[in-house]
Formats: sequence, structure tokens, C-alpha cells
Amino acid sequence: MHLKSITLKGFKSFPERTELEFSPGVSVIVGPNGCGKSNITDAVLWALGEQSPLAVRGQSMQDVIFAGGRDRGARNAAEVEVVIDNSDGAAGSEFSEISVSRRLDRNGEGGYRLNGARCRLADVTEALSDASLGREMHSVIGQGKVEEIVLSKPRERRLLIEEAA
Amino acid sequence: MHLKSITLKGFKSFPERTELEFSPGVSVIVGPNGCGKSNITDAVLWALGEQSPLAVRGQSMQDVIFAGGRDRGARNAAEVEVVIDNSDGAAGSEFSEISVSRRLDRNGEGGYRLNGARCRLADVTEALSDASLGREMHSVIGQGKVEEIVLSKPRERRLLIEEAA
Amino acid sequence: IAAAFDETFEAAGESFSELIEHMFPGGSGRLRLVEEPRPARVLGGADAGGAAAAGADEPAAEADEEEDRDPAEVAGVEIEVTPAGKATRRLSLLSGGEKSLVALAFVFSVFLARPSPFYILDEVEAALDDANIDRFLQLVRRFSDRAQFVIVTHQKRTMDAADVLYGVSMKDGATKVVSRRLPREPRLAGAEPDRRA
Amino acid sequence: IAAAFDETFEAAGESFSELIEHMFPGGSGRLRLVEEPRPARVLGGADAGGAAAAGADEPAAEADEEEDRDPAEVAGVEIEVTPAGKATRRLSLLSGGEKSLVALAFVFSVFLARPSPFYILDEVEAALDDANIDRFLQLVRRFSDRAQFVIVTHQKRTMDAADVLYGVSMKDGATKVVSRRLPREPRLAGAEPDRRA
Ligand SMILES: Nc1ncnc2c1ncn2[C@@H]1O[C@H](COP(=O)(O)OP(=O)(O)OP(=O)(O)O)[C@@H](O)[C@H]1O
Ligand SMILES: Nc1ncnc2c1ncn2[C@@H]1O[C@H](COP(=O)(O)OP(=O)(O)OP(=O)(O)O)[C@@H](O)[C@H]1O
Ligand SMILES: [Mg+2]
Ligand SMILES: [Mg+2]
Repeated sequence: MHLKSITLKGFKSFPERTELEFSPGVSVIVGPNGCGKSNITDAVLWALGEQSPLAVRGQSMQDVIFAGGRDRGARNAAEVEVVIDNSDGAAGSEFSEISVSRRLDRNGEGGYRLNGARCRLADVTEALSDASLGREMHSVIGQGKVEEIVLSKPRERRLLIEEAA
Repeated sequence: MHLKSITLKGFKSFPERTELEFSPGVSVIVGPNGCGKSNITDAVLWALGEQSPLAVRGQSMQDVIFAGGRDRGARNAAEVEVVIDNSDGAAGSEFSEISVSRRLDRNGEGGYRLNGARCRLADVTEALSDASLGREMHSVIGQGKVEEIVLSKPRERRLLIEEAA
Repeated sequence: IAAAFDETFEAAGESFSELIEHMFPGGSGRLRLVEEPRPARVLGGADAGGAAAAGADEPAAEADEEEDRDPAEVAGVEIEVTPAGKATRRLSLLSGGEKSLVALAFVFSVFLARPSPFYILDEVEAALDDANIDRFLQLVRRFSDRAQFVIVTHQKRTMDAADVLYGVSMKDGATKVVSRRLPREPRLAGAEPDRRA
Repeated sequence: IAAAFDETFEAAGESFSELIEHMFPGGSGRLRLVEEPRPARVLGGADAGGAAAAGADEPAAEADEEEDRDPAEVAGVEIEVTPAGKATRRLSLLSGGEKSLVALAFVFSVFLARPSPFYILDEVEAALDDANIDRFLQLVRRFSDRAQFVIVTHQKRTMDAADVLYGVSMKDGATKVVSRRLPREPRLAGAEPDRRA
């Protein structure tokens, strides 16, 4: 099972629909400061259910909607779809692909979809935990966050292990 | 006016007396992870009056005393002396050198000296502010701390400017 | 649930000690279950601390005997690491690079106990010197047959470890991504994935 | 004291805008005095907030008119930066490297208003790409005639900017330092210190 694609539209520095395809193995993302690399990391966290705007560097969740740039007006909604390839059947699911998507507009309206069907956050969380992707997202380490594990309290590290277990 | 020397004895990874001399201009300190570079930064902060053990990565202030290593027992006290060259007379002082030193032993006893004479922390702080080295040490940026200015509250940045002013 | 935790914790603990020997040659480390230090204990009073209330009547000095407790009742996981030739056990005193190595060893030890299908690592090796970046990348290559790694970096060595490289650029506030599969001998440089399960 | 603050703030503000143009070519930025957002105001009640109590009777909407207030009564310094081609003004959304550049511009702007005799900078350029490390080093060289810089780094480019290099190593838990003055044409590579006061 592996991440197959991330599609961003109106999310942070991705005003137009952009699809990124991934294969098994090691993928490395490079580019100058501020070009949008960590915005991709944020998109995955966000699509998979991140509840805190601070975790994606915003102050309110609408901060993730493309705010405009030279020659481009702001967008009214952000949408991210993450597709997980399940052709090895490792997730507890009969689908060969699991698609999770999330949308948010400037009025704060939006929601989640699982394989295209509208659902609640709890459904997404459950599908992910069947696929061993915990809610605490211990498999995504954001920029500047790696040392947190060493600075965190024993109780927090226990949670990381419990969630994986 | 510039930093002339830092002398460490029993401080962190410096069990034996070690004197580092500096000249005006640009000095660059390099070496592998964990070899002691940031311990030098901590030594300057500490000698100039840092009150919080957390700011020098300790949990109690005695954590800065050399704890031992293979073939070397722990030391019972830490001492750091910072000498500032004032031959241009820029500090409000007639001394051509200003020496600040601090000592701490395992019983928590110790204290400060200014040009060799025992004094209180307030005397050190005053001598430093005459030399434009503020108490908040805005001229020392520790590892991992540079982004704090951007994340800090407006009131905290104001303090940085006030202290320089 | 408690059984799953115990099993995972034990497996992670074994892997952690081995990974610390990899990250800190000549050094050692382990994971330890501990009871959380509590605020001032009220004798005979009810302890408000939930799971941490187990054993509320025991004096603080018994905290060292936590291995005898039922792990489901203990409050947390303590990390202990001693780099080669050093005596300090205080984690907070470790250098920036050393803390990153410890954190990565922890993440990989949980991975070995219970793999996630993919890991997204954003500049996790920023504090490492070249020799330690190599140690980190040896682990990535060793485990890349079991999990997919997506790594954001500014380090040339990390770029050299890629199967696929994604070049990101920005123009007028909009990001553009171009990807390129790199011709590589599978795992020619660095560890073979079948070594050391 | 208030006069010293105003004067320093004004000088720092001017330098900050120029330094942001250096760090973000095509971008812009400024420092702004702001009144701190207060917790729920109690109508008619005494404001417990000290200096921030000035103007406690004014409605929150007037916070935008802070330039008219007496600066000694205002609560803080806000930073605004817009990199080239971008519309976002939210500092928190900036990238790791962009935040470092903003912070360094701030530190140097205060330096230009009121220099300290020396600066100790520990891995402050760890998040910067090569082009931005060069921009940072140009400032260090430009200002090194007015203040002494002691910089800890893992970056080769920063090492190349040294007048004196200190090599640090560790053996059996004890640190050893060896220093070497580097033969350099004074300021051959990079900015001349007398440019751009
Ligand atoms: N809602 C938004 N609308 C438009 N632009 C945005 C939005 N949110 C963030 N950005 C822009 O994205 C940029 C940051 O991108 P990102 O953090 O991905 O950079 P990066 O490639 O990781 O850089 P670094 O190497 O410095 O970490 C910022 O300049 C920010 O202004
Ligand atoms: N009181 C002490 N006694 C003995 N050793 C200590 C003491 N305090 C800290 N150390 C050791 O100093 C080391 C950290 O040194 P330091 O932070 O200076 O490294 P560094 O050169 O800055 O590395 P990096 O490049 O990773 O930032 C740690 O390994 C720690 O164990
Ligand atoms: Mg980034
Ligand atoms: Mg360091």
C-alpha cells in the first residue's frame, strides 16, 4: 500500500488544479525557500483530517485557501484529494484505491469524501486507521517538528505508540 | 569593542580549563554534531547572567556542570569567564577590558565577578547595558531560536527594541 | 488494547536500542515505561490523575520499579540515550543534531514494530552533519522496500538517495512541480534492503 | 526612555524595509506599532493591563489608527512582509526559510539602529537555501566592520566567509577547539563594507 497521488486545487500556493503522482520507494522533493514544498506536506495532513489550523501554519482554517498573487485573484475554496493505492489489499478494505478528499470554502463550509461519497471526519479516521495511518499522523513529520519527540512528555510518546499499535 | 575571550572550566563538555580567543571580524565555528559548539554559545549566555536553566538546555542550573565522560569523573563546579575588549572606550567604562565571570558548584553556591571582584547579578547587568549588551541578550541567537522572532507576540518584539534603545 | 500496546512497545523498544547503536556508534539507548511525576500528592485523598492514579499510595521512590507495574496503567514512555564516551543521560542537554537522531530512531523503531504505508518527512535532517545524514539515509534505503518515503530536503546527499525527484518552483505566487524518475541501480549505493530485517 | 524607543524604532523600521528588499528581491515589508488585542473589555471597568490600558475606552475598531497614538503607550511591534509576487500577509504561512529571513532582517534592523558590539549566531541559516545563505552572508560581511560576528554553522558557504575558523571536536566526552586564521583578501568575495551604510 502506498500514496498514489495528491491533487490540490485552491490550496495554499496551488491556485489551479495540480496532480502529483507518487510511486513506491523514495521520492525527494526539492526547490528554493518558499516555493511550496511544505505546502504539499500540509495538504496531506489537512486532507487526512487535521483539525488545528496551527498545524498547517494558519490562524483560521480558511487561511489554507489560495489568497491570490500577482495577476491572480484569491480563490473561494480549497480542495485536496489524497489517493492511497491498496492493490496489495493491505488496508482492511476491498477497494484497490482509497480516495480521501476534503474541501473548505470561505464561508467555512465544506466536508470530507471517501471514495467520492460525502462522509464525516470519523469515517475518514476509521478508514485510515484500518490502513495503519493513525489520527495523530505519526507518519508525517512537518518542518521543524522532528525534535518534538525528544522534547515531548513521556505520556505523549506513549500516545504515538498506542496509535500505531 | 568586541568579545576578546571565553574561558570555560567544568562547564558542560569542557572539563579542563579551555580558553578561546576571538578577534574583530567574522569568526566561524564548525564541527560534527554533539562536539560542543552550542555549548560555547550557552557558556556566553550563562556567564552574562542567564537565569533560566531551560535557556541553556538544562532542567536545573547544576546541569551545566561537567557530568563526566569515559575515563573522567564529574566536576564539582562550572566556571565561565567572558572578557570584552574595550580599548576603543565604547563601553561607558575606563577599563580597557571588561571581565565578567560566573561560577556554580553542585551545592548551588557560586556567584558573579566583574573584573575579578565579587559582585551581584545586577552589577553585571548594569555593566553590560553600558556596553550595549542587553539583558535579553538579543545579540545571541541560540540554535533553533531564530524563527522565534517571527512567532513571538508584538509585545515581545517591542521589548527587544526597547532593550537595545 | 493493552496487549497490542505491550507487544508494540516491546518490539519498538528492541528496535530502538539497535537503531541508537546505528545512529550513535559506540553509544546506547533504550525506551522505558515510566509513571508520570505527579503534582504534590495528597495523602489519602483521591488522585485526580486518571490512569496515572494507579499505585497512588506508593511513595515516589518506587517510581524506579515501574517495570513491575502493569504497563496499561503506566503513564508514559521515557527515552534514554548515552552517546559514545559521554556520561550525560539528560536528553535536553543533547545537541540539535543528537536530538534529531534520537527522534528519528524513535520514529523508525515504531515503524519497525507497526509499519505505516508511507512516511512524509519534511527537512527532518536539517540539523545533521554529513556523516549523520548518511546514517539516516542508510535507514531510509533499508526500509524503502517496506514503506514509501516522501522526503522534502535542501541536502544534496538526500537528493542522491531518490528514486524519483520532484523539482518545485514558484512563479507569481503559484507553485509548479516537475518530476523526474532517476536512473538508479536498485540500491547500489548504501544498504541492501534485505539486511537486518 | 520613550524618546529613545521612538528613535530606535523609527531607525529600525527604515532599515527593516530596506533589508527585506535585500532578503526578498521584489518583495516588501515594514514594522508597525500596534495595540495588543485585549481580552474581553469590561465597559467602564479599570483595565488591568498597565501600559496597554491607554485608550481603554476606545472601541476595538480604532486599533487601525495606532499610528496616531503616543508610541510609548502602544503595546507591540508587528512585522508585515510580502515576498515578491505573493499576496499573503500572514506571517505564520511563510515557509521555514522565509521566516528565518524575516527574523534575520529584524535582528539586523535593530543592529543598524543600535549596534551591539558582538553577535553570536548559532545555526541561524539552517533553513536557508544557497541563494539565501549568500544574501545573509552579504549582510554579515557588510556589517562586520561595525560588529564582531561569531557564527556556528554546518554550511560550507558560511565557512568560506570566515576571517578565523574554529574547528571543534570531541573525544571521550570532552571538547577540543583548534583555531586557524584564514588568509583572505579583505572582503574580496561579496559586498564591500562601506556600501549602503
Ligand atoms: N493561502 C495561501 N495563498 C497563497 N499563498 C500561500 C498561502 N498559504 C501559504 N502561501 C505561500 O506559500 C509559501 C510557503 O510555502 P512552503 O512553506 O511550502 O515553502 P517551502 O518550499 O517549504 O520553503 P522552505 O524551503 O523555506 O521550507 C509562502 O510564501 C506563503 O506566502
Ligand atoms: N554537563 C555536561 N557534562 C558533560 N557533557 C555535557 C554536559 N552538558 C552537555 N553535554 C554534552 O554536550 C553535547 C552537546 O554539545 P553541543 O550542543 O555543543 O553540540 P553541537 O556541537 O552544537 O552539535 P550540533 O551540531 O548537533 O548542534 C551533548 O552530547 C551533551 O551530552
Ligand atoms: Mg518548507
Ligand atoms: Mg549546536
